Amino acid sequence: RLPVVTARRLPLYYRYLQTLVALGKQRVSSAEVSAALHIDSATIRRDFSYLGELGRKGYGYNVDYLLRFLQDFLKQDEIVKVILVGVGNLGTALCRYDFYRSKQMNIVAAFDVDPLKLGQEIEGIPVHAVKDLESFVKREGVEIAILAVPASSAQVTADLVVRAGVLGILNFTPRTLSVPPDVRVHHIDVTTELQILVYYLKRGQRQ
Amino acid sequence: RLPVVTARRLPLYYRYLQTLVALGKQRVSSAEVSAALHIDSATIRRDFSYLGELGRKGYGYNVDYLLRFLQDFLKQDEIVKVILVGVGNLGTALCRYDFYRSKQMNIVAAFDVDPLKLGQEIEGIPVHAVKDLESFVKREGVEIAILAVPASSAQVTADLVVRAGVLGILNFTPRTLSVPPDVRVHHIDVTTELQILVYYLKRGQRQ
Ligand SMILES: NC(=O)c1ccc[n+]([C@@H]2O[C@H](COP(=O)([O-])OP(=O)(O)OC[C@H]3O[C@@H](n4cnc5c(N)ncnc54)[C@H](O)[C@@H]3O)[C@@H](O)[C@H]2O)c1
Ligand SMILES: NC(=O)c1ccc[n+]([C@@H]2O[C@H](COP(=O)([O-])OP(=O)(O)OC[C@H]3O[C@@H](n4cnc5c(N)ncnc54)[C@H](O)[C@@H]3O)[C@@H](O)[C@H]2O)c1
Repeated sequence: RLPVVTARRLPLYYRYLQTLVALGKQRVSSAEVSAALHIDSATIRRDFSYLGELGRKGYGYNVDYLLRFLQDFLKQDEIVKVILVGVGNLGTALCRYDFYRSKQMNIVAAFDVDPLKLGQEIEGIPVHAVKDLESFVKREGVEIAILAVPASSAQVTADLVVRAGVLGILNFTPRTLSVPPDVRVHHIDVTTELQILVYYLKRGQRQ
Repeated sequence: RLPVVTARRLPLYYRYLQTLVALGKQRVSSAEVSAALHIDSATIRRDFSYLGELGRKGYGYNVDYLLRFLQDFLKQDEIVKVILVGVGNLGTALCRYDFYRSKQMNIVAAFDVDPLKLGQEIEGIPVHAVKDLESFVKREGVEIAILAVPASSAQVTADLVVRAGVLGILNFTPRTLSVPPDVRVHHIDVTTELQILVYYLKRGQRQ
């Protein structure tokens, strides 16, 4: 089983290795990866050992092997359809963000309740009315929904996307969502990220 | 040493325990915490053991003890000053987000280069010109900067905040920043979070 902290680093390794392939490089050492990604090399060696690639002393790691493995892990070949619900400040920034760095994710549509936003397009992503969400998800086979609605609409929006058939939710709202056991919810909270940063800063200062 | 995945959950525990204190509850079981936060109870027990609170069978955990410990861990009593650089879509959403759930964090000011934004206030946070950033950070003793500038300005902004004396950076830009060893950079990337969600969804489907 792959620890979440390792899974979190896989896309970074994947993107870096892709640049190496483009440069025609076939081997790479953990020290080179460490210098490029600012991850300590012992962590890199441990991560790669989870992928079954143990590397050889003096030779380093085989770039092609690692890339094929990561491709499979991240299922880069399967396109996963994502919808965004809530096209306010945060939602707009997410639409404009360069997701296509990962060929795998595509925000295929966004949904809102504000009549002024409906019918617009943001970086090519159409904004539809929430009342059309359920039929859109069923027709297109959408698997993931990003929630960027106000806190007061969080649970009702979660209920809607679950009813429509979505299996994964990326939740930016500050509410803990209640969903059936087969739906996976990941929560992003900048407050938590900041508190962790502070915790490590203060620890560093105390030592 | 506290694992990062545990540190990431501490603010969730802290907020939940605060609601218990408000309700006058003195003991709580890992099963109750698990039901409220949707975290599996074996993980909760392991996390709490890092905090030195082992709980007693049948009695549960002492809410006051845990809260005092978490307060110290998260340094909730020390106010940490945070600045935001880049007040576009993402920056605006971050200013409007309810950080004061954690008394510890305060975005004290935001900075931008766009003359139309300067002199405005977003939810009480003043927007200043980037040229005033260095003197502001030095005068106010700011410790953390959130970067929400375009990718093309990422490194130059990191250099500026490091020169000003900031010790921690929360980086939303897609660039890997190069900073001196005593500055800590945490990176937030929605693409990575989505890829992890997909990885676990696909794994669940394969099993
Ligand atoms: N987790 C984090 O770190 C973080 C950071 C910033 C913001 N947020 C959260 O993200 C959410 C969005 O923030 P924002 O600043 O973009 O808010 P916003 O008010 O700018 O945008 C909300 C959008 O949702 C739309 N909306 C309202 N009800 C809806 C519904 N039922 N269905 C579909 N759309 C609906 C509104 O029309 C609006 O366009 C908020 O819940 C906020 O708390 C989280
Ligand atoms: N990590 C993620 O998951 C994620 C998600 C969304 C957006 N982003 C990133 O966040 C950043 C902001 O995105 P956005 O949609 O808000 O962009 P935006 O264009 O709406 O906002 C950028 C803001 O930065 C200001 N700015 C430009 N140069 C500056 C400088 N040198 N100093 C200070 N301010 C400057 C602009 O005036 C503007 O107000 C981008 O780098 C984007 O790629 C990351």
